[in-house]
Amino acid sequence: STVVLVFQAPALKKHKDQLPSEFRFCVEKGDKVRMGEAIGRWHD
Amino acid sequence: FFFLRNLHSATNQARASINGSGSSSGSKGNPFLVPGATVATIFMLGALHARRMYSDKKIEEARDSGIELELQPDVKAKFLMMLPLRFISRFWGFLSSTELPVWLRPYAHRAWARAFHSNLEEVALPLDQYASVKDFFVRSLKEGCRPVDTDQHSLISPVDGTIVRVGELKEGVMIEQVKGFSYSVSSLLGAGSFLPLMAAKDIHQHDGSQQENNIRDESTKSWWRISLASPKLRESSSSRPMKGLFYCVIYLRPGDYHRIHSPVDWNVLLRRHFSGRLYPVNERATRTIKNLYVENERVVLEGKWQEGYIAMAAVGATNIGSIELFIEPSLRTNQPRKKLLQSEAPEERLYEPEGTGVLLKKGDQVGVFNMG
Repeated sequence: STVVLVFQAPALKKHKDQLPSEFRFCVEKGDKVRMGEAIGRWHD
Repeated sequence: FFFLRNLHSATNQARASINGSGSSSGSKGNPFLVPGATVATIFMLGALHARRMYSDKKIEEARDSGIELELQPDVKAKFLMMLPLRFISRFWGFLSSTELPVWLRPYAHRAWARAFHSNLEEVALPLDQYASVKDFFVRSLKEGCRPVDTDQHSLISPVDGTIVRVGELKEGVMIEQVKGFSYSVSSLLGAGSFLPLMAAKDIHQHDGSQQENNIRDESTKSWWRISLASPKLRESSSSRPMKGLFYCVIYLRPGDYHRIHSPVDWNVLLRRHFSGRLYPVNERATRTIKNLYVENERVVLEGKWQEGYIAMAAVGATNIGSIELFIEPSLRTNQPRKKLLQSEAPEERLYEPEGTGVLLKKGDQVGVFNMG
């Protein structure tokens, strides 16, 4: 079986003086994951 | 052919000798037939297995050398399309739900764990508490086996499994199934989906003729279509953080823990169930069957979270045809086909109260895949 997630998340901030809030995956194709592990993070 | 010709001549000699003696054996069966057929069957199965191992090895080598295999529909995929997969899936579910004698259960579940590399240390109950293989398949885990990442700016994996694809959806809202073939997210989630990119496009690109019948549709759901439309497409001068659309595809092997959890804190507003087909979804199937995830039976949950739109699609497979939702226990999937040929429209349910739906916290159990 397969689970597909599709979601909105912060992309690049408009203003250069702010930290990039872009969402980033911390996994890649082929990685084994366990429920509860972070697969992506972003900064507020 | 050589083997069969020898077998044939051997049986002729045997028959001649039996007829020659006349009296003794009379109507005794042919002594070579059973062992001959058995040897031939074992030989054939061995040859097929060797061929499968060879092709798997070739694929492994290709992958290790960084070559991405392309979509290659083959005879097996075409043969699969003709099989009564739903009947096979339901029959498998019937077999796996057979209650086992208590003394046999540990052996059966250990055999399953060995065959599919399940981790028995994490199983919540003693093995003899699982009355059937099906019960064992939907097992829960011991407390503390899956700590949930508490970083409030993290999105967690909803299941155990292997990452098949991750990425950001750019203009085309297409997800690559395999090199050379992509499927559209709106086909996966459903034409009525609230996918923000589509919503924004819908509003700007609607032609007059569709307008009236969409107004009704829009009015029932527009309150959060508009709210989810991506600012990237709505207000280019927005000082708010831009929003992107991201996706992640996770494949669960038969031995994995099969409960589905919530990836973030979110409100589930709608459930959409596609009866679809039940092709296998293993690595070989993704390389040989087009639109695999769009064809297969699946349950889509749509809602909103702090960053906007979110959807989760649980896609079934031949051996794992059922998807049960803890937030909607009455939902039944993998039902006998009512209409043989045409694919049925998805069946939707808006969760009450409207606009709030069902609130799920990160890590909450949402549902479970099951056999049959």
